[in-house]
Amino acid sequence: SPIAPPAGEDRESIAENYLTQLYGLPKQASFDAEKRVMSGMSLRLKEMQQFFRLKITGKLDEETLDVMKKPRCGVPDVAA
Amino acid sequence: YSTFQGDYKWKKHALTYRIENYTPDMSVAEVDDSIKRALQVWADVTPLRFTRIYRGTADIMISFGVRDHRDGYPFDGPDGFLAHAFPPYEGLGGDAHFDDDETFSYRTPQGYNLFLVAAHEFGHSLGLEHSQDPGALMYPTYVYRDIDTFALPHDDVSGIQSLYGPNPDV
Repeated sequence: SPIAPPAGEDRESIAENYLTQLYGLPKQASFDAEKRVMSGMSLRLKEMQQFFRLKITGKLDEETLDVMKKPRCGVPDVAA
Repeated sequence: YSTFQGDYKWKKHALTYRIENYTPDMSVAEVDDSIKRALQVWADVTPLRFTRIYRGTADIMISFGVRDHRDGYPFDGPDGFLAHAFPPYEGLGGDAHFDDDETFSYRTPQGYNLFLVAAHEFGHSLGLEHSQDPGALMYPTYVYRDIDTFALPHDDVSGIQSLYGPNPDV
């Protein structure tokens, strides 16, 4: 049977898609760009956590992930 | 509340809307009624008035689509993004698109209530951005509310009246 991807990878993927669509995170162009993207992701996570009045950590915690999984409007939360 | 940065508001009060297609989840009459009432939510508190047209280009074009529906902002299948709408400007501005991979409903908590989703999207169509107030209609995440007792929350009233002023008929 197929092997399920590690849970952490799935979480990162959800967060990256969410922040790309709604918080202007640039799409990851290559492996070399990964560090820059992670830095950008932390900034976007802080923006998102501030908007939703979550604890601002810049890290993908369970509370932040739960908000990302909620059904929502597809319009960005910040001016785009 | 928050409004789009820039001068994103309609320069007229008489706006038109057109329903381009329908979801199979509800009857045509149910969709028509949900859309009409969702616009009326905003008309009740502003000078804005909405007239339905059946052909040609309306200020607010309303459609149901899935995945890549050719506006550069593809939907993502069931759940996740339910709909989106563009702020007021000529062309695509004001238009509201609903993800037809969702299950929309008329008067039940099952599925996503089309009236509630549409009322939120029309807030964008008129110039409102997302609100940080969890009780506001313009909060970005979907929350079911009893539509029989629905009243536009104060935050949304303040937001839309900051753009268009109050309803002169009230």
